[in-house]
Amino acid sequence: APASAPSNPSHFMKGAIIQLATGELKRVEDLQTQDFVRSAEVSGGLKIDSSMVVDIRASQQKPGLVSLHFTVGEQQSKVTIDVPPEHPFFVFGQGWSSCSPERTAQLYDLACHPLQVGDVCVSITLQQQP
Amino acid sequence: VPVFPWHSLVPFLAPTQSD
Repeated sequence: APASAPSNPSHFMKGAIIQLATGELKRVEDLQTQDFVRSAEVSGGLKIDSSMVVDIRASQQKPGLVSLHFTVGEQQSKVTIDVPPEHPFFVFGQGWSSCSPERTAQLYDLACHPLQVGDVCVSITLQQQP
Repeated sequence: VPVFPWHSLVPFLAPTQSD
């Protein structure tokens, strides 16, 4: 997915069928942390990163969007992305979370926790080639 | 019924991207 999220992606709709890298099929609302960890392990070339939310503010560039500031991976690199408030992120050990759980429920019928500073989200990156 | 890959659900936050 691009760094800034596309609008209304149907793969977040409750009931959407997701294929894990192991080939297993699960509904988006049933996914667990381990599903992402295991999928990254069996996917060649992709790596899971822990991305901690360090700041959440209204986007200056794009009205109506939210700027999420992360520190990503071991290098704690700073990355900022602009997303719609209802865009869900998978938080380790917690599940789906967004800046506006009410809007996420309206748009995708997906139950969410409120995304907060300090939450550690699942993100992916390319594995460094030796 | 469409089937989506697991990695379409999570952001690709490449460490090289910084503020």
